[in-house]
Amino acid sequence: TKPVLVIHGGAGTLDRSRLTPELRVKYIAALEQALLAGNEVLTNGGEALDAVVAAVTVLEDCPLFNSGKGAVFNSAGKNELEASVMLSRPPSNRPDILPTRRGLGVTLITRAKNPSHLVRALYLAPESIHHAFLSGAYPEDFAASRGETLVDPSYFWTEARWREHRRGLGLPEDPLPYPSTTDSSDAPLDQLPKG
Amino acid sequence: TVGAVALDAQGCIACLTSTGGLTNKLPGRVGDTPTMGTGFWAEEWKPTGPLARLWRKLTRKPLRVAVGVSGTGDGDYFIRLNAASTVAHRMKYLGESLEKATSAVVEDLKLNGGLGGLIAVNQDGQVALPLNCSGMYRGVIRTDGVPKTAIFDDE
Repeated sequence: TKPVLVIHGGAGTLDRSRLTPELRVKYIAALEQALLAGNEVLTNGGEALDAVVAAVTVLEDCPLFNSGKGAVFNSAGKNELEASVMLSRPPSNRPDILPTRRGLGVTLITRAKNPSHLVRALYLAPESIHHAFLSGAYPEDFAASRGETLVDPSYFWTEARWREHRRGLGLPEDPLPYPSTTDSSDAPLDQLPKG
Repeated sequence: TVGAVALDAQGCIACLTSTGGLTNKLPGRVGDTPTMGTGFWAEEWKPTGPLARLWRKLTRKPLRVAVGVSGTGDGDYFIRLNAASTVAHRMKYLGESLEKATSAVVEDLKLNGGLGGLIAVNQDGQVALPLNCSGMYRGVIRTDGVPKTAIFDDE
């Protein structure tokens, strides 16, 4: 089988007029970096599970995309992250994972730096995580016990997402709750993303 | 929302989706990203129809079909339509190609008021990236190692 990898960011009504050449370069660079990260796993004989985690990690760490760092805010001004993983069949190097273990989703995540790492950790721990869908603090604490990184919820804050959250509710955008660490000119094209 | 679907050299397909959800969603709202069958799905099956029997007779190998899907867009509509698993079901029960099944689901989403797109891979390494809106950040890479990317629908 010849490996292949496809990725996506958000979809919706993207505003062409907001896409400056500089911003386009940043989007394309992030997408290419994600593709190359995943492809490196595949070309070295790695598994599809690790390839998708490698690719999504790049996008989660990029503030341009609505996941991880750069996630949107809910109406209460909080980040509630979600992630999932699913395989067509269990990893070939893990005979302990039953064929019935198809995949897993997590929701209402607030501290996992990379939700993609969290779902992989949960998927590969079938002896104790035998559910298909988990929410809240427990999955995060479990993943942390397996070495995954938890962060303060303020890690996910970006100026662009905060402003669109406040603007969407008709609230004043200033003052900002934190000093901005991202380029304020990198306003995403998908204003008010739909998830 | 971001996502990835990969087919590895062993023939396994994995999909992974990650999101912050919907801007100004109600606290506690759960979208399609973590909801199995709506925003993500991966499945492998062995067809059993006459064509599959012919295949087995000719090749002495069972026909194997697999697909992985990740979606992005109006998550609530993806949930109502069970969008991601419907791609696999259309392939399994209607015998549709990957491209036809994904396009049909994306079109169905639009007819029901939902904007968005899907990415999908099958067991042969064919890919589909249909969308029903003006844009979706997307990309594909194959064994040649050359990343191909696009943003708007006409790219």
